[in-house]
Amino acid sequence: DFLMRYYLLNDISQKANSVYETLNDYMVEHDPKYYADYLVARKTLGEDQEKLSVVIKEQANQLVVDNYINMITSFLDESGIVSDAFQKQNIDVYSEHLSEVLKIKQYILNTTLTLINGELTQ
Amino acid sequence: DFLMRYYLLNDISQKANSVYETLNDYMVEHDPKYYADYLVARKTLGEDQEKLSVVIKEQANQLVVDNYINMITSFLDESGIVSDAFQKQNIDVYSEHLSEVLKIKQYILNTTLTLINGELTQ
Amino acid sequence: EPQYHFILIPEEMDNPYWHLVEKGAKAAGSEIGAAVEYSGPIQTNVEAHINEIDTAIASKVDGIITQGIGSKNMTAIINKAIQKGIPVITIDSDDSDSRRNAYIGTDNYSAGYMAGKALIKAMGGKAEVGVVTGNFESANEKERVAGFKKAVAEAPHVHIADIQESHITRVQAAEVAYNMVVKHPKINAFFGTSALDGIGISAIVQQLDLKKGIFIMAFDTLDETQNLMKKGYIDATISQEPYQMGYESVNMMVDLLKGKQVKAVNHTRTQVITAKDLP
Amino acid sequence: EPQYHFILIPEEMDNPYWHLVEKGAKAAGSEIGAAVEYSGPIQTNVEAHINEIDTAIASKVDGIITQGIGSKNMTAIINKAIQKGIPVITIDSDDSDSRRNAYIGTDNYSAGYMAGKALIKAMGGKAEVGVVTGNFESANEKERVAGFKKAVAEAPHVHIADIQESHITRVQAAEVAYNMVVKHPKINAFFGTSALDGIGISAIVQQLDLKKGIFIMAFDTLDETQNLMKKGYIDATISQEPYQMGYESVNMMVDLLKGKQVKAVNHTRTQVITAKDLP
Ligand SMILES: O[C@@H]1[C@@H](O)[C@H](O)OC[C@H]1O
Ligand SMILES: O[C@@H]1[C@@H](O)[C@H](O)OC[C@H]1O
Repeated sequence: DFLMRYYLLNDISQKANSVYETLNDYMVEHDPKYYADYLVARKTLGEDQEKLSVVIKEQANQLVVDNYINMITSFLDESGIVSDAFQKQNIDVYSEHLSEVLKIKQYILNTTLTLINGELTQ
Repeated sequence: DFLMRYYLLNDISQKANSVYETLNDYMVEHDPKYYADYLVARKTLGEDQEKLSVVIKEQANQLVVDNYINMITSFLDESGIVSDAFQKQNIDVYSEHLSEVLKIKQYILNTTLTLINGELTQ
Repeated sequence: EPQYHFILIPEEMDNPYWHLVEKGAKAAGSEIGAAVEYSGPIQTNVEAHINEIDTAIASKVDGIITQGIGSKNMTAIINKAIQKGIPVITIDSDDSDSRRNAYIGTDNYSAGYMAGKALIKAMGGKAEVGVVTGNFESANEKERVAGFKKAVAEAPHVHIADIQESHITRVQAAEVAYNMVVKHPKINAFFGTSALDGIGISAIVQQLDLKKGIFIMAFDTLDETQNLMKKGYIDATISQEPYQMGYESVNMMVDLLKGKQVKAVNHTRTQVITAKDLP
Repeated sequence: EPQYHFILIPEEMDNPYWHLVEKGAKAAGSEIGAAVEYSGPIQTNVEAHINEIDTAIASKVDGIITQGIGSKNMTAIINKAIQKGIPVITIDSDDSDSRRNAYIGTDNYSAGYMAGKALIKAMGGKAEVGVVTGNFESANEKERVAGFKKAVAEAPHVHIADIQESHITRVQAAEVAYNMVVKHPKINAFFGTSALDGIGISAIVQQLDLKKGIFIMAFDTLDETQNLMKKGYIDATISQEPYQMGYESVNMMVDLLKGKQVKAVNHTRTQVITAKDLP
């Protein structure tokens, strides 16, 4: 079903954005309540990631979907480094990895559009 | 009908590319046969442009569609300047306007994607 | 269909300051039958900004309202719009070297000077100051810093310890403020020159529990800034009129399209705001 | 599912030279169970190129095969891949300052020297030369020009009148060649250093009906170049082995992943080709 696949892809893009935003809020406010929001955002992105192999992946797009799955993993890894370093007040580490989080978020968006375009041209 | 609208938008993007490619071929080969191909490419892009107000435009996207229609006009204008200047061997003029053609082609592609995304989220 | 189709191109799409400008512009648009698009860089980026203006030119919009920034490439793209018959009004930050029709916004140099004077007075004429500015490239930010420096030059016991960029985000404002505090432990005052800088400075100052010893001068009166002022986390701010910039620019654009003469430079009001001035 | 997932990142996606590299790479991939993606800038652009490599790193591919270009930012991104455990092989153009595992491609300096010697010989030791090069930034192009200049330095009656960039497109090669002919009417030989330069030079030289008086040295043996040589519109070219670069890089990548030692620098064959050498 095209719309279901499209909505999963769009959801992932938005949830990646949500992880970034809640991480930012946490770092600015430094309040455990914001950290809890960030953890929820991570969890729901991970749940969507798990669906990709089943819902989206097929012969024609398998390489791109593998890349996509791995980018989300990279994104969650880098976000985790940021929140850990932030808690330890290791500002050099978190600052550098925050730049990575931002870049990988853009790669996820780009690949979301590639996959959506792939859906449209089958 | 979503697919019909999507195909028109995708067609426009490809036809704009075709105008650019045939213009390039003409300038490299300088052969009337290539010029004829270029004229055909222009014509078919113009035919698709005419359909936009009827097939795509609606309340939610009217500003973007107006922009899109006008970009295609700008694109055809600049391409025309290039081919005319080339025929007159006015290389400074054609070179500058060729850069414009290339940039506007990219704006057309960007707006095609914006409109397709707009279709998807209704 | 609307009678006019304008586009407002901000420095950054999702910045709360620029949403105020958007609100004012669209309010005016509703009143006079002008559709006002709002489209700009997702994050402050000069190339992307110029690209948006070029796209608007190719789109043959009726008028372009944009932040200017005074770089060479920005001046060239504004001149290209003018040459193609599309009027341009700069707001918030001017590009006075370009052929733009008019500027509506803060007198940024005076605003910076005002901020400096207020800070110096509040600090009794003695301070080590960290300045966090949005962008080193933007004309408005450069002018604010220049005005501030002039005020500091008139106060022999006040020094600027450091100036860093935040790219108009609170997280980077917090980061550079932290670096300054570490590098210059004697800093006892900060000046943040764009809307989110004071908020980022305040966050890090609170987190390090340094608020008692540090005075913070911010910029703009976003809700968030006002809340922090009421709590005592920001001491003062320089107000601007983003909503009015948006509102007036749309009206002026219609005047231009009707062939009316307009004033080239139109400064909006700025003033020093402290907690006692807030509702 | 394929056993390996590599990515080949060209300078420019739709350039016919890079399609040959792609063919060789995918042929090797089919033989050994490696999926080879092909993704790069739509048009030559260093920033976009580096962005593709960074995307590949975030995608955790098993290996990256890319044109190197020797800029600081390219070196840094190659090193980032290596640091994250992703092997990198450069092809076509090296980045010898980076931690890349190996280079497979032309010895570009020698190839440029070879071109210069052949041109000098064909011109009887006397020529005014226009050089059209793909990019001033790319390591391979810079080395070709340097090698060519060395040959010219050994020929007292041969001078390079001008050197301009084509951004590896035929249209811009034609444009800069035209500008050179106008500015330096004594030019009687051209050297085009990337695959489409000679084709663009040839187009403008024909169009201006100057072919009798101008010798053209091209690069690569694309079908189009060979056709022009057979018609006498291009006099000679320096061949490379793009298909082999692609083919060998995939095989070598598998060797690396199996822990095998590989040779760091692997030059592919180049030679001077004239019409009589063509089938
Ligand atoms: O230019 C804007 C400035 O005026 C404001 O203070 O902060 C946000 C900036 O984008
Ligand atoms: O680097 C490539 C070069 O080797 C070839 O000659 O022309 C095309 C370029 O992209």
